[in-house]
Amino acid sequence: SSSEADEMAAALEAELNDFM
Amino acid sequence: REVQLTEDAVRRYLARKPMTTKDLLKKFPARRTALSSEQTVNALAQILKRLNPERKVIGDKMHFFLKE
Repeated sequence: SSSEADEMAAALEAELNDFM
Repeated sequence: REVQLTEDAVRRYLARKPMTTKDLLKKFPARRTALSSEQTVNALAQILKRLNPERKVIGDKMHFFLKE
């Protein structure tokens, strides 16, 4: 579902936060 | 058909055009990679850290891309 995609994208962005 | 979430695959996508995290995730849907969502997120995070792609904001969203 698109909400799951949004959650995964948010989790990925959180993982990359320090790096970005 | 199975899709492999590999550094090479991500590199090819990012060399072709700038993509958001969501665009990238759509290329590796869990049902095609046999990974859980958590594994997918972790694997993509590791790969992006290694590739260290260029970033630019397009239409208010952060996009990653690689210059060849």
